[in-house]
Amino acid sequence: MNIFRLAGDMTHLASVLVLLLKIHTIKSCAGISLKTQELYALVFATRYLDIFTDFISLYNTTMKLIFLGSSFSIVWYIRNHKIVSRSYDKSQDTFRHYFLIIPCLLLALLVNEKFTFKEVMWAFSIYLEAVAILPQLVLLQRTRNIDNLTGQYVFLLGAYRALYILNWIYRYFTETHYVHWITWVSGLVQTLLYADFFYYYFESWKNNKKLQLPA
Amino acid sequence: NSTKDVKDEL
Repeated sequence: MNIFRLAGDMTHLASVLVLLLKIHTIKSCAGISLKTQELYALVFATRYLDIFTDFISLYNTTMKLIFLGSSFSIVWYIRNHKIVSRSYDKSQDTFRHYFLIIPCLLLALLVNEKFTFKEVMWAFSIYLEAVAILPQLVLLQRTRNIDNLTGQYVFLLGAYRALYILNWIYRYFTETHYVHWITWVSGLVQTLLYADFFYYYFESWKNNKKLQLPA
Repeated sequence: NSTKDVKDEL
């Protein structure tokens, strides 16, 4: 563990807590894409298949349980909670996210570290996470006034993978044979997808203006 | 030595 990866995990945890805070306290999911939340639940479900077979550390297992539990409960909240589900705008959240799943699955079958079920599922989860934010970014472009919690949620979610890139650079230089092209390329693509969001987020913070993404 | 390449990252 290094400071970049710890900061990345804490930033990721913070993004989940901000979203849970928004949904649980103000009982609203306005501006949140259910499709991105569903994709993330699928990402964790396929990535943490080893949660009961490979024990790495208490920290690792605890964080996996937190991410699994929070992602599935957020999906449940938005779908089934009588008050929260009312603030979900189905007509705006139209990205066909199933179109993301198939290519990621095919790519995982072709490019993986080992052709076993667990490894293919793991590679699938890495590829899927890289594009999981797309429905949310599309929804943000359609959302007139993005509330602060939603903006902070997306910012933290993007920042965590950027910190992971620093972690990979650090590990490359400090550990022998530490090379993981699948996570490196996917993590870079994932972070680049946030580039324009980061720009507008920073601009709105600098000029103290409401966050607005151009349509 | 084939240290099982355990995925230690989240």
